[in-house]
Amino acid sequence: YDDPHGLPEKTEYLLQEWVAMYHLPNAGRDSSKAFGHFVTQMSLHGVLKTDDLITRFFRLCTQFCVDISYRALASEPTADLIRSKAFHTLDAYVRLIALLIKHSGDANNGVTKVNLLNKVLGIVAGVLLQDQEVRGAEFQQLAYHRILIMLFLELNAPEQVLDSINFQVLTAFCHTLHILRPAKAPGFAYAWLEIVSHRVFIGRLLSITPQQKGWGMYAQLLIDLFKFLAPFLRNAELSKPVSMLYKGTLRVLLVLLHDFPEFLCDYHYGFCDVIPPNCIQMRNLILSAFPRNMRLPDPFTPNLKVDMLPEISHAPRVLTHFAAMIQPPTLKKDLDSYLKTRGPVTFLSELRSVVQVHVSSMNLHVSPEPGMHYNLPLLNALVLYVGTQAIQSIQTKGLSPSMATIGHSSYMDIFQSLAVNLDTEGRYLFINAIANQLRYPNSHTHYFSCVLLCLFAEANSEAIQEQITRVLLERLIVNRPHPWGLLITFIELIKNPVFKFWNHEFVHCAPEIEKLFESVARSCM
Amino acid sequence: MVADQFGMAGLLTFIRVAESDSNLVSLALGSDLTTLGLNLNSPEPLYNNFGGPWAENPCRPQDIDFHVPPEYLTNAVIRDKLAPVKLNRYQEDLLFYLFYTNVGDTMQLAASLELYNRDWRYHKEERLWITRVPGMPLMEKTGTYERGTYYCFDPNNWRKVAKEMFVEYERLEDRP
Amino acid sequence: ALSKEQQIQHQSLEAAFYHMPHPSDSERLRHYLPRSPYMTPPYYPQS
Repeated sequence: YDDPHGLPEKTEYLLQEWVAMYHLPNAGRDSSKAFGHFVTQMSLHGVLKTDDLITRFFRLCTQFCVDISYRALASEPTADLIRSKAFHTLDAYVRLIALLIKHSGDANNGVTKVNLLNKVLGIVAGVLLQDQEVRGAEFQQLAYHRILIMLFLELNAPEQVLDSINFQVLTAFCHTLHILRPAKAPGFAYAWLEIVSHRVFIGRLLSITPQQKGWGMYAQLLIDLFKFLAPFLRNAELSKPVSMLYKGTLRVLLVLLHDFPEFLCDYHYGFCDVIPPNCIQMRNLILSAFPRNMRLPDPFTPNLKVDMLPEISHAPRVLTHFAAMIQPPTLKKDLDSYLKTRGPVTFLSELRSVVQVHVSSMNLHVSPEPGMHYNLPLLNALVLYVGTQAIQSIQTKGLSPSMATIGHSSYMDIFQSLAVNLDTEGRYLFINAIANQLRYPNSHTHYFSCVLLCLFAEANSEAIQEQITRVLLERLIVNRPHPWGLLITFIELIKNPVFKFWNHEFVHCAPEIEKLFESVARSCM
Repeated sequence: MVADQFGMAGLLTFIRVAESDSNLVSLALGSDLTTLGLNLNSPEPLYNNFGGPWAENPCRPQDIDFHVPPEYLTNAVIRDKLAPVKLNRYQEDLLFYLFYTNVGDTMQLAASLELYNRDWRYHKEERLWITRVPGMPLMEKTGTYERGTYYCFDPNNWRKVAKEMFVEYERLEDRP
Repeated sequence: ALSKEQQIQHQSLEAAFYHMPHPSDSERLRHYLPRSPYMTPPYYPQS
């Protein structure tokens, strides 16, 4: 960093001075008296003179604090002593940062304050990433965790000057946490999730910030977490570290399901895009969310008339731009023209005739690695896009989805082609994409429930029916919760004689399977 | 039938593996989420006292920061003057308070030990603290049980209630 | 199979696993009754 001669020593001295002043009984409320004196010292020593010097000052301070923490970790015998020693300096440093931010620029000019905050957060993130790089397995999160969470708490105190810049403060922290996402800083992952799920953090982003303006940022952080976990969750056996992180993630999702179900409803699509297909319980948990003002009829009610429910024609909010994920643009164009004109048939035959390869040219095929044969986001986007177009066209005709109204349409053509022509893995993922829309009573649930039943009823091979059943059943045998739409679809499938469900070989392929079906049937017939 | 892992045979393999090693399929069959230490039936939001992703219990009331007028924050001034926590100095009332408000914390255990030292016993099934009423002779006593009149501590009404009980020793918690 | 990068990530995660954050890391220093979670017997009140 080729710091100017003497600056490190001067910075260390100043930091120690501040720590001492901070801990004096007469430091004043929120250390305001101590700060007054200290700012004078800082000016005297010229560390506030230029932007570059300020940057160097914070970087050096951060490094000193980190060093002190590592030394405490190495020398103190108990966790309590480590923390009291490390926090002695860390908390004082955080207070200094908070005071400098609150007093930077003139009182009602938030820009300079937020700029300074971004600078400091950037420095802390930079030091952390470098530290992780250098120390490798010896890296410890303590100092960074403490600095970030305490600074967050300090800057979310109910003070006039902070209220006016709160959204920018939240944005700055979310941006920093995105930079420090587990994929980038795996050694910080547990502390990261602790911060992201801290009650004040959740409260600010998901509850207090008006117009749900914090939701998108929070969703992005969860997606960061799912993306990191995904490769490790594909293994049948979870290692202890992954299992701990997974369990923690479930806890956070449970809190969100209980307190902010609408948030999970709005962002379910983006979450399902990055959750591996074999994470059935976690995905069910997200799909089970339903708006708090909605009363769900018992799915086991005999003769439940789903299509009579008032909400069944309402489209749910989907805040992910899934249509934009259909790439390349030519694919989208061809798709739109086929949906509109039900032609050219070659579009379907392309699908049908060269399903794997062709599909690859349509980017549905990504790489030959097992389990990675398909571009899942594209497949999911395709399914939801075609579905939403279909719902729109049905509703413009004043109709509502049913087995009769959804059939013989360009939309069903697409679904039929994919069901028939994809290989078993592709078909499994395709059916999962549909099943991901079986949620609380809404037009998507209704339509895709009909699509699945229609695919079952019109299947030209038992393999399709078997795989539809497989996807539904594996989502049912997992521990609770279960999405409402999943239950009503499966109940309809096994109850309605039109599907001749019980005649199929795969229903009786093994005593365990038979027993499962019977127990589900018993509970709903 | 579909021969690979994407059909019913694949699911069957799942189920059979689950019977032998549930850890292997913990993602697919999942676990009982009510055991994660969250009160999912709470009418109140959970996030207010969420103990964090690694905690088995929510925060205690005293863990939650509320912003109060700074003048209230007396700990900075008096903390050096307060005597260290010594449970054997406290009245039973405070011990019960510590026991019931420090769930899942070492303090709960410490309070329990102190109550035990004061001849209270925790009935594991009744989930109550009981102690013999002083001066009241037992009606019956053997090597495995006794019968008599006891004080039970009722946390809901926060008072001691006299009750005739048949107490089997094995149902009482040993020394914590 | 995990990629090389994912294996390295897992190693870092594993190292972090042995010094998990402590609940008090996310809270103001409390001189009295800091939170120290403990697995108390299941028959104790849990909430």
